[in-house]
Amino acid sequence: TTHTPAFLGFSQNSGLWSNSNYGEDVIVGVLDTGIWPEHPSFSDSGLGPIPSTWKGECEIGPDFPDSSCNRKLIGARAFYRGYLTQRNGTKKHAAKESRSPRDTEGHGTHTASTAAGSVVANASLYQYARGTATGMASKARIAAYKICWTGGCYDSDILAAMDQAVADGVHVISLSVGASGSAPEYHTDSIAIGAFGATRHGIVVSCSAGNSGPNPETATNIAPWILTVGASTVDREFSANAITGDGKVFTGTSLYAGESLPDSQLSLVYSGDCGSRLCYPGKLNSSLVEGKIVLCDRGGNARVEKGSAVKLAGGAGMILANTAESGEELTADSHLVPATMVGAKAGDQIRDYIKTSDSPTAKISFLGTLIGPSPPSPRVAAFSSRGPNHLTPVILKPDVIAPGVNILAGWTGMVGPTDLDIDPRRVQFNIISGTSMSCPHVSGLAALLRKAHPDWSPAAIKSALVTTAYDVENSGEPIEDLATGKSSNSFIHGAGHVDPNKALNPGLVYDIEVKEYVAFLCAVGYEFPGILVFLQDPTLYDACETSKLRTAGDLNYPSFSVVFASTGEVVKYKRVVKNVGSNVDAVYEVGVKSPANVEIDVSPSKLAFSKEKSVLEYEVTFKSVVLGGGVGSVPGHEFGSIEWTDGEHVVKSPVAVQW
Amino acid sequence: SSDGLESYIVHVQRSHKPSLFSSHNNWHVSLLRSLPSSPQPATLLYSYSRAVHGFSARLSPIQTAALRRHPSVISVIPDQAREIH
Repeated sequence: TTHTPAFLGFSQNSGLWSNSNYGEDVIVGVLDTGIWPEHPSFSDSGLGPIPSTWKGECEIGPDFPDSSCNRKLIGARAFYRGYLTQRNGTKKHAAKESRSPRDTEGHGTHTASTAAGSVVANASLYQYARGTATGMASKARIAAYKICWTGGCYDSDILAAMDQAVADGVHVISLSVGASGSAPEYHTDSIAIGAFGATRHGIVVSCSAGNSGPNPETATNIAPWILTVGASTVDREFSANAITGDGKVFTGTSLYAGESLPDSQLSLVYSGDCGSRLCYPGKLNSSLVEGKIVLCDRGGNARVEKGSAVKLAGGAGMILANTAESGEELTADSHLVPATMVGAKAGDQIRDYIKTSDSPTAKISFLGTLIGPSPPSPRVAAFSSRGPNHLTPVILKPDVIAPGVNILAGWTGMVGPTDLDIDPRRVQFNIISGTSMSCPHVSGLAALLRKAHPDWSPAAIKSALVTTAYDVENSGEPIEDLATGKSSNSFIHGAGHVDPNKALNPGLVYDIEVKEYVAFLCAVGYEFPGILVFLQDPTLYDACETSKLRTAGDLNYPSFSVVFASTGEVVKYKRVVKNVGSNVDAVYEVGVKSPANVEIDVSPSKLAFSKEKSVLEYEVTFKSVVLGGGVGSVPGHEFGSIEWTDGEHVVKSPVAVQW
Repeated sequence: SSDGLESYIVHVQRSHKPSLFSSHNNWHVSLLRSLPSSPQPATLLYSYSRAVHGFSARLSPIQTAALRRHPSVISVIPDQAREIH
């Protein structure tokens, strides 16, 4: 967050920051590993009194005194009953963990400071990413709900925290937690169920999509009332090149901050020839690696642990090479040994070089923090979980992408930057990656929009972020998928990268009331009384008739996802748009970019709003011209867009089609 | 688990709460007390009443089965672990 505000286009004098007063008095509930309250990101300097609507508490304990909370961190609670009972048989974790809201892991402090941390000058991780760190909504208030413990985050604790957050009066819930792998069915997914209840209370629920990419259908937290966020890069690199003895330079990344290697070439070996391809601790043969640079393969164990294994075996340094699974995605790590990470292609070339050279050598050149247009950004992280939505394919997920690679934000004082027991260092800020990091960026934006437009519903806030997102890199080319090196698509990046200043004034919004979500649940097959898991109030079930949807795809979502079964098949979706621009008489005309093999007709093609008619509807007809598609980057998938323009606003919805 | 009990999220119909209970929590406790106490009494973890309606509890298989048959109970879902992303 020393750079992401600039990457997102924030400035102090105009746009979303100034029009929302930095989110002042909006309350962001962060459900995570707790919080390190002494961190300067949680200073309350310059903030006014705690909002009068706040009903929460600061739960004190031996390591969490009353002074932990202030006008920035206005609430802190811990939920562990579910965790403790699950861990009853194996007390080894639970026994040594603090039961207070104190963050002993780091993740929660990072996400909270990203969403709504105060401004902190001279922030860095060992001089990397040096600058002024600021949360996206730097004047919003934070309520920390500790739900994650050493052994995981249990549904019973998550639900308790969501229930409490609603009672406490938060406006936004930021949840960088979810299932591993694919999403559970809505009715068994406690996050989906709890988020529905929170949405009923007008709370925006912003969640991470997961880190199970690049496989398809891996996105989690995909209920339509959730704002689902994938992860992408920014225009900042921490470069550390690997230079082999044959003169080839391989671009890499590292946050190593110790003593440098000598500038001369050192012997280079492949870990697979030294006892452990994945560089497990204790498995490398010291006689083969001592004083040498070791090429280790990614996977199996923690990346920093591999470097530690090299160090323990007497190695001088490490080149960590991606395999095909991670492709060209580079993740900077604060290694304990001189080390850099290179992509899969570079890894293949270096392995070949080692195999074919009589005396292979290498050196690592650390270049520090580089900001600039090369390589282009944003690019979608290989790890970022993807669609299609495996539960409801007609709802496009993830919704958007946001910065989630190499993000600097606050860190706990309890563990080192690598979170490993072998790391004795303590830092104020750390640089880490994940959809966990992209989620709180968007949570902060939601808080800003909530302040700027207090009458907007959670769905309207999502709509503003979705329809103003962009899908090109700063080079002008389509956003790249780092897993493949090819163009990304809407199943990977949703509508694209968030653009907060445009989201401030989207022109039109696709709003959704709770009763329409009820109609959605009925459209996907939920019946009474099972649907009461979501509704609580039986009278809401009437919405299944009063707000009836022809299909689940008719939900007034700000994006389109269509599934065809046959050639010539026609699918119709209805949408309703609300004019939220300053011109009540705005006239919008539609522009369509049809996916290959699909015909799209929008009726009407012109929407003339007036003071009396601020809400208008239209219908889209999708026709499959050729069965199977297959000319795009993924067989059977094609992509396009529908955008409405009035000359001032561009309200763009992605269209994804599957056969 | 070693004690034969598992944690569950139990969703109940809010409208079924008898008026004699002053709070939902009291009702949830009563529901658990009505279950067979074999091998141990069911233990309440949390009572939920805002974002969702129901409770979480530590239950034996017999208690779980009894709850699933209770007319006020909508669903009984095992308490799952999630992970930070």
